[in-house]
Amino acid sequence: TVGAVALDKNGNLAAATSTGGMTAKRWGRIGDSPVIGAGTFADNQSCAVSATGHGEYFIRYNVAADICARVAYQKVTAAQAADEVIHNVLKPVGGTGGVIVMDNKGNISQPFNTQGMYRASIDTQGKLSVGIY
Amino acid sequence: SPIAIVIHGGAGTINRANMSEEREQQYRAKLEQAIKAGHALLAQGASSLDATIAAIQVMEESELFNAGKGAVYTYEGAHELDASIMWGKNRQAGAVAGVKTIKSPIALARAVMEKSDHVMLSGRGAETFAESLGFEKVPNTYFDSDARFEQLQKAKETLKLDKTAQSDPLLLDYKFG
Repeated sequence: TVGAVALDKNGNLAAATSTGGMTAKRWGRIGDSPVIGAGTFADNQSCAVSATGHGEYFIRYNVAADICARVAYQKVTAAQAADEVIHNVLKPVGGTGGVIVMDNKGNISQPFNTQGMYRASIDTQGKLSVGIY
Repeated sequence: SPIAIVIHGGAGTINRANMSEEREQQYRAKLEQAIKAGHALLAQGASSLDATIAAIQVMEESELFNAGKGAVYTYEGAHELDASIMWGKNRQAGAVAGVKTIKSPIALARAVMEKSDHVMLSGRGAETFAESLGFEKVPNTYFDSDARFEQLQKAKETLKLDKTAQSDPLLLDYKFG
């Protein structure tokens, strides 16, 4: 799975995700990537999210929308909301994976709870970061 | 407004400890190419939609990632691709699921958002919609790669041993999509 989240000069957030799904999938299985709210979500009032991981969990826990809802309703930062969902909601039930998140100021967070993560970012200061975890 | 972009290249199949230095450099280079493609558009004043698609298309065209070329195989030995996009300005969204011949599924997801009355199209219907817009089509074999084929064989062996393996999240070596 690959994904991207961006903030443009007009203050608009976007989130996008593309994938081949899971190896050896059958019966027309669909994961979270094309499911709005599960693997992808964006709202200028809160944040934008793209996910990667065990799709069946991301669908049932409505991960991307849940993170943004926490920002909107609980008034926590996007980073706090994403950490809570990835580490304290998903992980205890066996949901493995991670998200990339950006708020409407361009603050980036990238929490994950398993290995093998490929990430890159260019922040509001123009700082490039590439990482494999 | 300030501009910023962040991307991910998936999860789980190869961790850094098991990766050769050459392979790691390939991943780093492609990630950097993708993020710079998106950021360059933002710097020119393009929309965040344009930027996310530009970054993703770099990865869709690389065998390193499970999207587009290099996508994982289904049990039957083919490829079925999914993609979605959402715009924060007005919460418009578009998605496609289970497409087999569309070179850039993320571009088709955007077309669903902008040129249809719907949010998600799947399978044959999504392909027909793409044809109506003149989208580039490729044979399903375009998405083939040796590494993913090998991954499929391993996954099938695992499934022979344990019929419940497909729903076991701990089998990271073939599970992630």
